[in-house]
Parts: sequence; C-alpha cells; structure tokens
Amino acid sequence: MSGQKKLSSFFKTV
Amino acid sequence: MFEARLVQCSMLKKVLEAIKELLNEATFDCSDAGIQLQAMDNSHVSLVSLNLRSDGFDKYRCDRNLSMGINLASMTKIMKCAGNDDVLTIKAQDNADNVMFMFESQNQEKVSDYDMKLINLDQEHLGIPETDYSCIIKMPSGEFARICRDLSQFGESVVISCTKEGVKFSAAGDVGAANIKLAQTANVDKEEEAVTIEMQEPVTLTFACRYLNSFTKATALSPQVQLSMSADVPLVVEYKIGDFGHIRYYLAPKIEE
Repeated sequence: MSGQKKLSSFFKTV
Repeated sequence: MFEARLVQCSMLKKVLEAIKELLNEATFDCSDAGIQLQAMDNSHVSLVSLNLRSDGFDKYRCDRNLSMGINLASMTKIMKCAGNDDVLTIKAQDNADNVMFMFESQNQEKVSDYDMKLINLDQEHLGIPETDYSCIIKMPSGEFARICRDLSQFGESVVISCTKEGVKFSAAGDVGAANIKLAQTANVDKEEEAVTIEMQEPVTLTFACRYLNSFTKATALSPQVQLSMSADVPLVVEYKIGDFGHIRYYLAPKIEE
C-alpha cells in the first residue's frame, strides 16, 4: 500500500 | 491462581469477534486490575488495545500476574461451544501452560469444560502517549459501521474530515466518488443516537478502509463509537464495554505521496 504509514513511525516499543 | 467468572459469556464472545479478524494470536495479560491485551496486526498498521477491569466480573481472582498467549482461532472454537446465557469461568494455575474455560447453563444442569493449550508469544509492546486530540467525534456505532461498509465499495481509502460543522467521510475510485456528511445532532431522545463533535482544530486524515471495516466488528459491544483524530497521528476508534472498560483500535494514517 503506497503511503501507508506503520505504527512504529508514531509509537515506540517499550 | 487465576479465576474470572462472567454470568453472561456473550460479552467475551463479542470481544473475540471484535479482535479475531485483525489478530491471529494475542497475549491476555491478567493482573489484579483486570485483563489487558495489546497487539498489532501482522502488517503493523493497526493495533488493538483491550481493557477489561476486574470489578466488571462477577468473581475475579488473580494471585500473580499471568500472561496467557492464546491462539484466537482455538479460543473461537471453544467459545462457539458456549450458549449466550451460559455462565463462564476462566481458570488457570500460576505458570500454567493451559487455561480452562467452564460453561454452566443458567439452570446448572449442563456443565462443560474445555482445556486449551497456551502458546508462547513474543509480541512487541508499544508505548502509547497520552494525547490531546484535535477532534473527538462520538456517533452511533451502527452508523459508523454502515458508513465504512458503504464507502469501501468506492475505494481502498476513506478520507475523514472533521470541522465544527460536522464530519465528512469520502471515498473515490473507478466507480466514482462518495461523500457522507454527518452534522452534530441538535437534540435526540436517546443519548446513543447522538452525533457530537468536540473540536479544537479541523483535521483531515486518510485511512485504509479494510482496517476501519475490521474495527466495526466491535459494533455489538457498544451503541456508540468514539473517533479521536489529530493531524499526522494514528486515529483512535474506541468502543466502551459496559461496566468492564473498552476496546480501542489505533490506525496509522495514509500519507499522500
């Protein structure tokens, strides 16, 4: 999917 | 020892229905506070966050924190064996490698128990910061499901645009274009039929239809759904679960290239 961001771009792994 | 009793097991059936399209397996983290689950779908575009507080259960005991890795297809097979009005008890020993589901009919004449193997899951856990969202939209959950279903016929993406006048859902593709506008309801008899918008700043974001449609599998859990949006951050779609807590879905936006 073009332009689809992943959640890792917004939330950090804890 | 972990033990949770639920007089009507339909709630857990609905929760399972709400997560099994996005997730193949998930870890149910049990503590004194209740049962929590956080898991991303395979493509790491969306995330499910479930919170069931212990005080919502008819009986709840959790002596030591317990993480139960569960294959959701297996759990679905077991939950299908329960009647909607059955009383459910979930039991596990500390450090167990299995969990037991017991179903009792209302008249207690039929008792079934199903033992399920737990699995080891190494799942990433994301820290989700507290966010003040620019727009918070509350609307009937059935209406949201209908809009997602209708618009997915027109394109792979839905544009959600929120202003203080209302919220607009749009999709476009080979067939043509579709726009659905909802205004805030002036006055309604029933609170669950209301559309309300709290807006700090107008926001327009684009999301993949298929995830939104998966989120609407939670419609049976709540008559209302809440959408929280800010520019360039994931959308939050929240369904309250009666006295228990909530299920929240996070969805990363699509960025125009």
